[in-house]
Amino acid sequence: SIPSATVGRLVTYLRVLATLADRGIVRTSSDDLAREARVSAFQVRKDLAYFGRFGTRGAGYDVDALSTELHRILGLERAWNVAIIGMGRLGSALADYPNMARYNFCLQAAFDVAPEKVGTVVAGVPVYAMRELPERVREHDVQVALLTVPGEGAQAATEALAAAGVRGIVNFASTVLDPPEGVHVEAIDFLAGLKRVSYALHAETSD
Amino acid sequence: SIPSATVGRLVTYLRVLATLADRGIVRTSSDDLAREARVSAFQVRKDLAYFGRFGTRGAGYDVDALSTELHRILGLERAWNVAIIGMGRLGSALADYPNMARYNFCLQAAFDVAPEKVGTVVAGVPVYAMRELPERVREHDVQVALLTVPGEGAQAATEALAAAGVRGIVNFASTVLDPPEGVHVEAIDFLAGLKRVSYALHAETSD
Ligand SMILES: NC(=O)c1ccc[n+]([C@@H]2O[C@H](COP(=O)([O-])OP(=O)(O)OC[C@H]3O[C@@H](n4cnc5c(N)ncnc54)[C@H](O)[C@@H]3O)[C@@H](O)[C@H]2O)c1
Ligand SMILES: NC(=O)c1ccc[n+]([C@@H]2O[C@H](COP(=O)([O-])OP(=O)(O)OC[C@H]3O[C@@H](n4cnc5c(N)ncnc54)[C@H](O)[C@@H]3O)[C@@H](O)[C@H]2O)c1
Repeated sequence: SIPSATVGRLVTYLRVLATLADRGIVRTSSDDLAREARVSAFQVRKDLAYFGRFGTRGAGYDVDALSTELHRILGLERAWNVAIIGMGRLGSALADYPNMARYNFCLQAAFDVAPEKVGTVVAGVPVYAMRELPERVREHDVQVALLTVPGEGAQAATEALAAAGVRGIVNFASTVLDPPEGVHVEAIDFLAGLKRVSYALHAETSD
Repeated sequence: SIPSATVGRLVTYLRVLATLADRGIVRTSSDDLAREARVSAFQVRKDLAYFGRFGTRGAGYDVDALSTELHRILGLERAWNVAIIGMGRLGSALADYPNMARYNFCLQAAFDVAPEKVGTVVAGVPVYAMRELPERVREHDVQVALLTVPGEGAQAATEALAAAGVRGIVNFASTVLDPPEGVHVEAIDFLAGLKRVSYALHAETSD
Protein backbone atom coordinates (compact mmCIF):
# COMPACT_ATOMS: atom_id res chain seq x y z
CA SER A 1 0.00 0.00 0.00
CA ILE A 2 1.02 3.66 -0.39
CA PRO A 3 3.31 5.37 2.20
CA SER A 4 1.23 7.45 4.62
CA ALA A 5 2.98 10.75 3.76
CA THR A 6 2.11 10.18 0.08
CA VAL A 7 -1.55 9.54 1.01
CA GLY A 8 -1.58 12.91 2.81
CA ARG A 9 -0.28 14.68 -0.28
CA LEU A 10 -2.70 12.90 -2.67
CA VAL A 11 -5.57 14.04 -0.42
CA THR A 12 -4.34 17.62 -0.73
CA TYR A 13 -4.01 17.36 -4.55
CA LEU A 14 -7.62 16.11 -4.59
CA ARG A 15 -8.79 19.16 -2.62
CA VAL A 16 -6.94 21.50 -5.00
CA LEU A 17 -8.49 19.77 -8.02
CA ALA A 18 -11.98 20.18 -6.48
CA THR A 19 -11.51 23.93 -6.01
CA LEU A 20 -10.18 24.24 -9.59
CA ALA A 21 -13.19 22.34 -10.94
CA ASP A 22 -15.50 24.66 -8.93
CA ARG A 23 -13.96 27.60 -10.78
CA GLY A 24 -14.43 25.90 -14.15
CA ILE A 25 -10.68 25.33 -14.70
CA VAL A 26 -10.13 22.21 -16.84
CA ARG A 27 -6.32 21.92 -16.94
CA THR A 28 -3.67 22.33 -14.28
CA SER A 29 0.07 21.86 -13.82
CA SER A 30 2.35 20.23 -11.26
CA ASP A 31 3.33 23.79 -10.25
CA ASP A 32 -0.29 24.62 -9.29
CA LEU A 33 -0.67 21.44 -7.27
CA ALA A 34 2.76 21.92 -5.66
CA ARG A 35 1.98 25.45 -4.45
CA GLU A 36 -1.16 24.38 -2.56
CA ALA A 37 0.36 21.18 -1.19
CA ARG A 38 3.51 23.03 -0.10
CA VAL A 39 5.87 20.65 -1.84
CA SER A 40 8.07 20.87 -4.95
CA ALA A 41 6.66 20.34 -8.47
CA PHE A 42 9.19 17.47 -8.67
CA GLN A 43 7.48 15.80 -5.66
CA VAL A 44 4.05 16.13 -7.37
CA ARG A 45 5.34 14.50 -10.56
CA LYS A 46 7.05 11.75 -8.54
CA ASP A 47 3.86 11.04 -6.55
CA LEU A 48 1.70 10.82 -9.66
CA ALA A 49 4.23 8.83 -11.71
CA TYR A 50 4.03 6.12 -8.99
CA PHE A 51 0.54 5.33 -10.32
CA GLY A 52 1.05 5.56 -14.07
CA ARG A 53 1.10 8.26 -16.75
CA PHE A 54 -1.54 11.01 -16.22
CA GLY A 55 -0.34 14.26 -17.69
CA THR A 56 1.18 15.08 -21.05
CA ARG A 57 4.66 16.59 -20.88
CA GLY A 58 4.34 20.33 -21.27
CA ALA A 59 0.53 20.35 -21.28
CA GLY A 60 -0.10 19.54 -17.62
CA TYR A 61 -3.03 17.50 -16.29
CA ASP A 62 -6.72 17.27 -17.11
CA VAL A 63 -8.46 18.30 -13.85
CA ASP A 64 -11.39 15.88 -14.20
CA ALA A 65 -9.34 12.89 -15.33
CA LEU A 66 -6.76 13.30 -12.58
CA SER A 67 -9.43 13.79 -9.94
CA THR A 68 -11.21 10.59 -11.03
CA GLU A 69 -7.91 8.72 -10.94
CA LEU A 70 -7.09 9.96 -7.42
CA HIS A 71 -10.58 9.02 -6.20
CA ARG A 72 -9.90 5.48 -7.46
CA ILE A 73 -6.41 5.25 -5.94
CA LEU A 74 -7.61 6.54 -2.54
CA GLY A 75 -10.66 4.25 -2.40
CA LEU A 76 -13.08 7.19 -2.49
CA GLU A 77 -15.21 5.78 -5.31
CA ARG A 78 -17.22 3.83 -2.84
CA ALA A 79 -19.60 5.36 -0.33
CA TRP A 80 -18.61 5.33 3.35
CA ASN A 81 -21.23 5.31 6.11
CA VAL A 82 -20.30 7.73 8.86
CA ALA A 83 -21.59 8.28 12.42
CA ILE A 84 -21.00 11.24 14.73
CA ILE A 85 -20.28 10.41 18.39
CA GLY A 86 -21.16 13.41 20.60
CA MET A 87 -23.70 15.67 18.91
CA GLY A 88 -22.57 18.90 20.55
CA ARG A 89 -21.38 22.14 18.91
CA LEU A 90 -18.59 20.56 16.89
CA GLY A 91 -20.59 17.46 16.03
CA SER A 92 -23.54 19.44 14.73
CA ALA A 93 -21.26 21.81 12.77
CA LEU A 94 -19.73 18.74 11.08
CA ALA A 95 -23.20 17.29 10.40
CA ASP A 96 -24.04 20.40 8.40
CA TYR A 97 -20.75 20.60 6.48
CA PRO A 98 -21.61 20.78 2.76
CA ASN A 99 -18.54 18.92 1.47
CA MET A 100 -19.31 15.69 3.33
CA ALA A 101 -21.69 14.26 0.71
CA ARG A 102 -19.54 15.50 -2.20
CA TYR A 103 -16.87 12.95 -1.33
CA ASN A 104 -19.28 10.04 -0.81
CA PHE A 105 -19.31 10.26 2.97
CA CYS A 106 -22.89 9.48 3.96
CA LEU A 107 -23.76 10.65 7.43
CA GLN A 108 -26.11 7.98 8.73
CA ALA A 109 -26.47 8.43 12.49
CA ALA A 110 -25.34 10.31 15.58
CA PHE A 111 -24.95 9.17 19.18
CA ASP A 112 -25.02 11.07 22.46
CA VAL A 113 -25.43 10.60 26.24
CA ALA A 114 -27.53 13.71 26.91
CA PRO A 115 -31.18 12.63 27.38
CA GLU A 116 -32.56 15.79 25.75
CA LYS A 117 -30.63 15.04 22.53
CA VAL A 118 -31.48 11.37 22.20
CA GLY A 119 -34.49 10.79 19.93
CA THR A 120 -34.08 14.13 18.10
CA VAL A 121 -33.00 14.71 14.48
CA VAL A 122 -30.14 17.18 13.82
CA ALA A 123 -29.20 18.23 10.25
CA GLY A 124 -31.33 15.35 8.99
CA VAL A 125 -29.52 12.79 11.16
CA PRO A 126 -31.21 10.72 13.93
CA VAL A 127 -29.53 11.00 17.36
CA TYR A 128 -29.44 7.67 19.25
CA ALA A 129 -28.37 6.80 22.79
CA MET A 130 -24.81 5.47 23.17
CA ARG A 131 -26.18 2.17 24.54
CA GLU A 132 -27.81 1.56 21.14
CA LEU A 133 -24.42 1.70 19.39
CA PRO A 134 -24.02 -2.04 18.49
CA GLU A 135 -27.43 -2.48 16.88
CA ARG A 136 -27.49 0.92 15.11
CA VAL A 137 -23.95 0.45 13.72
CA ARG A 138 -25.16 -2.85 12.22
CA GLU A 139 -28.45 -1.38 11.00
CA HIS A 140 -26.75 1.57 9.21
CA ASP A 141 -23.59 -0.41 8.28
CA VAL A 142 -21.39 2.31 9.84
CA GLN A 143 -17.65 2.00 9.00
CA VAL A 144 -16.26 5.34 10.21
CA ALA A 145 -16.97 7.51 13.26
CA LEU A 146 -16.27 11.20 13.92
CA LEU A 147 -15.43 11.43 17.62
CA THR A 148 -16.55 14.81 19.01
CA VAL A 149 -17.03 14.01 22.69
CA PRO A 150 -15.18 15.79 25.52
CA GLY A 151 -11.61 14.56 26.07
CA GLU A 152 -12.37 12.48 29.13
CA GLY A 153 -14.98 10.35 27.32
CA ALA A 154 -12.97 9.70 24.16
CA GLN A 155 -11.12 6.48 25.08
CA ALA A 156 -14.24 4.70 26.40
CA ALA A 157 -16.20 5.75 23.32
CA THR A 158 -13.38 4.37 21.12
CA GLU A 159 -13.56 0.99 22.80
CA ALA A 160 -17.35 0.92 22.44
CA LEU A 161 -16.99 1.74 18.73
CA ALA A 162 -14.40 -1.00 18.20
CA ALA A 163 -16.61 -3.52 20.01
CA ALA A 164 -19.51 -2.49 17.72
CA GLY A 165 -17.35 -3.19 14.65
CA VAL A 166 -16.37 0.35 13.57
CA ARG A 167 -12.85 0.21 12.04
CA GLY A 168 -12.06 3.91 11.37
CA ILE A 169 -12.17 6.89 13.76
CA VAL A 170 -11.49 10.58 13.14
CA ASN A 171 -10.55 11.92 16.57
CA PHE A 172 -11.42 15.56 17.29
CA ALA A 173 -11.17 15.27 21.07
CA SER A 174 -8.03 16.80 22.55
CA THR A 175 -6.81 13.54 24.06
CA VAL A 176 -4.59 10.91 22.45
CA LEU A 177 -6.38 7.61 21.91
CA ASP A 178 -4.99 4.13 22.45
CA PRO A 179 -7.08 2.30 19.83
CA PRO A 180 -7.81 -1.40 20.05
CA GLU A 181 -6.12 -3.68 17.51
CA GLY A 182 -7.40 -3.22 13.96
CA VAL A 183 -8.93 0.24 14.47
CA HIS A 184 -7.42 3.05 12.41
CA VAL A 185 -7.44 6.52 14.10
CA GLU A 186 -6.70 9.90 12.51
CA ALA A 187 -6.31 12.80 14.97
CA ILE A 188 -7.51 16.25 13.89
CA ASP A 189 -5.91 19.34 15.35
CA PHE A 190 -7.24 22.70 14.18
CA LEU A 191 -4.42 24.41 16.03
CA ALA A 192 -1.92 23.29 13.40
CA GLY A 193 -3.41 25.94 11.10
CA LEU A 194 -3.07 28.58 13.82
CA LYS A 195 0.56 27.63 14.39
CA ARG A 196 1.35 27.86 10.69
CA VAL A 197 -0.24 31.31 10.51
CA SER A 198 1.67 32.50 13.57
CA TYR A 199 4.92 31.22 12.05
CA ALA A 200 4.20 33.07 8.78
CA LEU A 201 3.52 36.33 10.67
CA HIS A 202 6.55 35.79 12.88
CA ALA A 203 8.85 35.12 9.89
CA GLU A 204 7.57 38.30 8.22
CA THR A 205 8.35 40.54 11.18
CA SER A 206 11.78 39.09 11.86
CA ASP A 207 13.06 39.11 8.27
CA SER B 1 12.59 31.59 6.30
CA ILE B 2 11.78 27.88 6.55
CA PRO B 3 10.14 25.99 3.64
CA SER B 4 6.42 25.64 4.24
CA ALA B 5 6.45 21.82 4.17
CA THR B 6 9.10 21.84 6.91
CA VAL B 7 6.95 24.20 9.02
CA GLY B 8 4.08 21.71 8.75
CA ARG B 9 6.28 18.89 10.00
CA LEU B 10 7.76 20.94 12.88
CA VAL B 11 4.18 21.74 13.98
CA THR B 12 3.45 18.00 14.05
CA TYR B 13 6.63 17.23 16.02
CA LEU B 14 5.50 19.89 18.53
CA ARG B 15 2.11 18.19 18.94
CA VAL B 16 3.78 14.81 19.49
CA LEU B 17 6.12 16.28 22.11
CA ALA B 18 3.13 17.82 23.94
CA THR B 19 1.35 14.48 24.15
CA LEU B 20 4.58 12.78 25.35
CA ALA B 21 5.02 15.46 28.06
CA ASP B 22 1.38 14.92 29.13
CA ARG B 23 2.21 11.26 29.74
CA GLY B 24 5.35 12.15 31.73
CA ILE B 25 7.76 10.86 29.06
CA VAL B 26 11.03 12.84 29.21
CA ARG B 27 13.03 11.42 26.28
CA THR B 28 12.07 10.50 22.75
CA SER B 29 13.69 9.38 19.50
CA SER B 30 13.52 10.39 15.84
CA ASP B 31 11.65 7.09 15.29
CA ASP B 32 8.84 8.18 17.68
CA LEU B 33 8.51 11.57 16.03
CA ALA B 34 8.69 10.03 12.55
CA ARG B 35 5.85 7.59 13.21
CA GLU B 36 3.38 10.32 14.25
CA ALA B 37 4.46 12.75 11.54
CA ARG B 38 4.29 10.01 8.89
CA VAL B 39 7.77 10.64 7.58
CA SER B 40 11.08 8.78 7.81
CA ALA B 41 13.35 9.06 10.87
CA PHE B 42 15.95 10.38 8.40
CA GLN B 43 13.58 13.28 7.53
CA VAL B 44 13.12 14.10 11.26
CA ARG B 45 16.89 14.23 11.82
CA LYS B 46 17.34 16.31 8.67
CA ASP B 47 14.63 18.80 9.76
CA LEU B 48 16.09 19.23 13.23
CA ALA B 49 19.73 19.38 12.05
CA TYR B 50 18.75 22.44 9.97
CA PHE B 51 18.46 24.35 13.27
CA GLY B 52 21.47 23.05 15.20
CA ARG B 53 22.39 20.06 17.35
CA PHE B 54 19.54 18.96 19.67
CA GLY B 55 19.78 15.28 20.37
CA THR B 56 22.70 13.11 21.40
CA ARG B 57 23.54 10.33 18.96
CA GLY B 58 22.05 7.12 20.27
CA ALA B 59 20.30 8.78 23.22
CA GLY B 60 17.53 10.60 21.37
CA TYR B 61 16.03 13.97 22.36
CA ASP B 62 15.01 15.59 25.63
CA VAL B 63 11.25 16.22 25.26
CA ASP B 64 11.20 19.52 27.14
CA ALA B 65 14.35 20.97 25.58
CA LEU B 66 13.28 20.09 22.04
CA SER B 67 9.76 21.45 22.61
CA THR B 68 11.17 24.76 23.90
CA GLU B 69 13.47 24.96 20.90
CA LEU B 70 10.63 24.33 18.44
CA HIS B 71 8.45 26.95 20.15
CA ARG B 72 11.29 29.46 19.60
CA ILE B 73 11.87 28.46 15.96
CA LEU B 74 8.14 28.66 15.12
CA GLY B 75 7.61 32.00 16.86
CA LEU B 76 5.26 30.50 19.44
CA GLU B 77 7.07 31.99 22.45
CA ARG B 78 5.10 35.16 22.07
CA ALA B 79 1.39 35.43 22.73
CA TRP B 80 -0.95 35.89 19.76
CA ASN B 81 -4.27 37.70 20.12
CA VAL B 82 -7.01 35.81 18.30
CA ALA B 83 -10.57 36.72 17.30
CA ILE B 84 -13.37 34.42 16.13
CA ILE B 85 -15.47 35.67 13.20
CA GLY B 86 -18.87 33.97 13.24
CA MET B 87 -19.77 32.72 16.70
CA GLY B 88 -21.90 29.79 15.60
CA ARG B 89 -21.51 26.08 16.41
CA LEU B 90 -17.95 25.75 15.12
CA GLY B 91 -16.87 29.15 16.46
CA SER B 92 -18.13 28.40 19.96
CA ALA B 93 -16.58 24.90 19.92
CA LEU B 94 -13.23 26.50 19.07
CA ALA B 95 -13.71 29.14 21.80
CA ASP B 96 -13.96 26.35 24.35
CA TYR B 97 -11.05 24.29 23.04
CA PRO B 98 -8.67 23.70 25.97
CA ASN B 99 -5.44 23.63 23.91
CA MET B 100 -5.84 27.19 22.64
CA ALA B 101 -4.30 28.87 25.72
CA ARG B 102 -1.63 26.18 26.10
CA TYR B 103 0.09 27.42 22.95
CA ASN B 104 -0.17 31.11 23.84
CA PHE B 105 -3.16 31.82 21.63
CA CYS B 106 -5.22 34.31 23.62
CA LEU B 107 -8.81 34.45 22.48
CA GLN B 108 -9.73 38.12 22.89
CA ALA B 109 -12.97 38.74 21.03
CA ALA B 110 -15.64 37.33 18.74
CA PHE B 111 -17.70 38.99 16.03
CA ASP B 112 -21.09 38.11 14.55
CA VAL B 113 -23.97 39.58 12.50
CA ALA B 114 -26.84 37.94 14.42
CA PRO B 115 -28.45 40.58 16.71
CA GLU B 116 -29.22 38.05 19.46
CA LYS B 117 -25.51 37.11 19.74
CA VAL B 118 -24.05 40.62 19.75
CA GLY B 119 -23.47 41.91 23.28
CA THR B 120 -23.33 38.41 24.81
CA VAL B 121 -20.30 36.61 26.29
CA VAL B 122 -19.53 33.05 25.05
CA ALA B 123 -16.81 30.89 26.71
CA GLY B 124 -15.58 34.06 28.45
CA VAL B 125 -15.27 35.98 25.17
CA PRO B 126 -17.29 39.14 24.33
CA VAL B 127 -19.26 38.98 21.05
CA TYR B 128 -19.20 42.25 19.10
CA ALA B 129 -21.04 43.36 15.96
CA MET B 130 -19.09 43.04 12.71
CA ARG B 131 -19.34 46.81 12.16
CA GLU B 132 -17.23 47.30 15.33
CA LEU B 133 -14.37 45.28 13.80
CA PRO B 134 -11.84 48.12 13.18
CA GLU B 135 -12.03 49.66 16.66
CA ARG B 136 -12.18 46.32 18.54
CA VAL B 137 -9.25 44.86 16.54
CA ARG B 138 -7.22 47.90 17.62
CA GLU B 139 -8.47 47.78 21.20
CA HIS B 140 -7.58 44.07 21.66
CA ASP B 141 -4.52 44.19 19.33
CA VAL B 142 -5.89 41.24 17.33
CA GLN B 143 -3.36 39.67 14.89
CA VAL B 144 -5.09 36.44 13.85
CA ALA B 145 -8.73 35.56 13.06
CA LEU B 146 -10.51 32.20 12.97
CA LEU B 147 -13.04 32.48 10.16
CA THR B 148 -16.11 30.37 10.97
CA VAL B 149 -18.82 32.11 8.94
CA PRO B 150 -20.89 30.40 6.23
CA GLY B 151 -19.09 30.04 2.90
CA GLU B 152 -20.91 32.87 1.15
CA GLY B 153 -19.81 35.46 3.77
CA ALA B 154 -16.16 34.42 3.98
CA GLN B 155 -14.59 36.61 1.26
CA ALA B 156 -16.28 39.84 2.44
CA ALA B 157 -15.30 39.08 6.04
CA THR B 158 -11.69 38.52 4.89
CA GLU B 159 -11.59 41.93 3.25
CA ALA B 160 -13.05 43.57 6.34
CA LEU B 161 -10.40 41.85 8.49
CA ALA B 162 -7.57 42.96 6.20
CA ALA B 163 -8.89 46.56 6.23
CA ALA B 164 -8.94 46.41 10.06
CA GLY B 165 -5.27 45.35 10.09
CA VAL B 166 -5.54 41.61 10.78
CA ARG B 167 -2.66 39.80 8.98
CA GLY B 168 -3.40 36.14 9.61
CA ILE B 169 -6.58 34.11 8.94
CA VAL B 170 -7.41 30.47 9.61
CA ASN B 171 -10.19 29.71 7.13
CA PHE B 172 -12.73 27.08 8.22
CA ALA B 173 -15.38 28.07 5.70
CA SER B 174 -15.71 25.70 2.76
CA THR B 175 -14.88 28.36 0.16
CA VAL B 176 -11.44 29.29 -1.19
CA LEU B 177 -10.43 32.83 -0.24
CA ASP B 178 -8.66 35.36 -2.42
CA PRO B 179 -6.84 37.28 0.34
CA PRO B 180 -5.72 40.87 -0.08
CA GLU B 181 -1.98 41.53 -0.36
CA GLY B 182 -0.05 40.87 2.85
CA VAL B 183 -2.69 38.65 4.50
CA HIS B 184 -1.65 35.07 5.22
CA VAL B 185 -4.46 32.46 5.02
CA GLU B 186 -4.38 28.83 6.15
CA ALA B 187 -7.33 26.70 5.01
CA ILE B 188 -8.61 23.95 7.33
CA ASP B 189 -10.32 20.90 5.91
CA PHE B 190 -11.27 18.21 8.41
CA LEU B 191 -12.31 15.96 5.52
CA ALA B 192 -8.61 15.22 4.92
CA GLY B 193 -8.74 13.08 8.07
CA LEU B 194 -11.83 11.27 6.82
CA LYS B 195 -10.16 10.59 3.47
CA ARG B 196 -7.05 9.20 5.15
CA VAL B 197 -9.19 6.88 7.27
CA SER B 198 -11.13 5.70 4.25
CA TYR B 199 -7.90 5.05 2.38
CA ALA B 200 -6.54 3.02 5.33
CA LEU B 201 -9.72 0.91 5.48
CA HIS B 202 -9.78 0.53 1.68
CA ALA B 203 -6.11 -0.57 1.56
CA GLU B 204 -6.82 -3.17 4.27
CA THR B 205 -9.70 -4.76 2.42
CA SER B 206 -7.98 -4.86 -0.94
CA ASP B 207 -4.64 -6.26 0.21
N1 LIG C 1 -9.62 19.04 17.28
C1 LIG C 1 -9.85 20.32 17.41
O1 LIG C 1 -9.15 21.13 16.87
C2 LIG C 1 -11.04 20.77 18.28
C3 LIG C 1 -11.63 22.04 18.18
C4 LIG C 1 -12.72 22.32 18.99
C5 LIG C 1 -13.21 21.35 19.89
N2 LIG C 1 -12.59 20.17 19.94
C6 LIG C 1 -12.96 19.08 20.84
O2 LIG C 1 -14.15 18.48 20.32
C7 LIG C 1 -14.89 17.92 21.42
C8 LIG C 1 -16.31 18.43 21.38
O3 LIG C 1 -16.34 19.82 21.55
P1 LIG C 1 -17.75 20.62 21.62
O4 LIG C 1 -17.44 22.04 21.73
O5 LIG C 1 -18.62 20.15 20.50
O6 LIG C 1 -18.34 20.07 22.99
P2 LIG C 1 -19.87 20.03 23.45
O7 LIG C 1 -19.87 19.96 24.91
O8 LIG C 1 -20.63 21.11 22.75
O9 LIG C 1 -20.37 18.63 22.83
C9 LIG C 1 -20.02 17.39 23.37
C10 LIG C 1 -21.19 16.42 23.15
O10 LIG C 1 -20.77 15.11 23.51
C11 LIG C 1 -21.76 14.50 24.31
N3 LIG C 1 -21.09 13.50 25.14
C12 LIG C 1 -20.39 13.70 26.28
N4 LIG C 1 -19.87 12.52 26.70
C13 LIG C 1 -20.22 11.59 25.78
C14 LIG C 1 -19.99 10.18 25.66
N5 LIG C 1 -19.27 9.52 26.54
N6 LIG C 1 -20.51 9.53 24.60
C15 LIG C 1 -21.27 10.19 23.68
N7 LIG C 1 -21.55 11.51 23.76
C16 LIG C 1 -21.02 12.20 24.79
C17 LIG C 1 -22.40 15.65 25.09
O11 LIG C 1 -23.67 15.29 25.54
C18 LIG C 1 -22.41 16.75 24.03
O12 LIG C 1 -23.57 16.69 23.22
C19 LIG C 1 -14.10 18.29 22.68
O13 LIG C 1 -13.28 17.22 23.02
C20 LIG C 1 -13.25 19.46 22.24
O14 LIG C 1 -12.05 19.57 22.98
C21 LIG C 1 -11.56 19.87 19.17
N1 LIG D 1 -13.31 23.30 7.73
C1 LIG D 1 -14.02 22.35 8.27
O1 LIG D 1 -13.54 21.26 8.42
C2 LIG D 1 -15.47 22.65 8.71
C3 LIG D 1 -16.22 21.76 9.50
C4 LIG D 1 -17.53 22.16 9.85
C5 LIG D 1 -18.05 23.39 9.42
N2 LIG D 1 -17.29 24.20 8.64
C6 LIG D 1 -17.68 25.49 8.14
O2 LIG D 1 -17.60 26.43 9.21
C7 LIG D 1 -18.56 27.47 8.98
C8 LIG D 1 -19.41 27.64 10.20
O3 LIG D 1 -20.16 26.48 10.44
P1 LIG D 1 -21.21 26.42 11.67
O4 LIG D 1 -21.78 25.06 11.68
O5 LIG D 1 -20.56 26.96 12.90
O6 LIG D 1 -22.32 27.46 11.16
P2 LIG D 1 -23.36 28.29 12.07
O7 LIG D 1 -24.46 28.69 11.17
O8 LIG D 1 -23.65 27.54 13.30
O9 LIG D 1 -22.52 29.59 12.50
C9 LIG D 1 -22.22 30.65 11.63
C10 LIG D 1 -22.17 31.94 12.42
O10 LIG D 1 -21.68 32.98 11.60
C11 LIG D 1 -22.49 34.11 11.73
N3 LIG D 1 -22.38 34.89 10.50
C12 LIG D 1 -23.00 34.68 9.32
N4 LIG D 1 -22.56 35.57 8.40
C13 LIG D 1 -21.62 36.32 9.01
C14 LIG D 1 -20.80 37.40 8.59
N5 LIG D 1 -20.83 37.87 7.34
N6 LIG D 1 -19.95 37.96 9.48
C15 LIG D 1 -19.90 37.50 10.76
N7 LIG D 1 -20.65 36.49 11.23
C16 LIG D 1 -21.50 35.90 10.36
C17 LIG D 1 -23.87 33.59 12.01
O11 LIG D 1 -24.67 34.56 12.64
C18 LIG D 1 -23.55 32.38 12.91
O12 LIG D 1 -23.47 32.75 14.26
C19 LIG D 1 -19.29 27.08 7.71
O13 LIG D 1 -18.71 27.74 6.62
C20 LIG D 1 -19.06 25.60 7.60
O14 LIG D 1 -19.10 25.11 6.27
C21 LIG D 1 -16.02 23.84 8.32
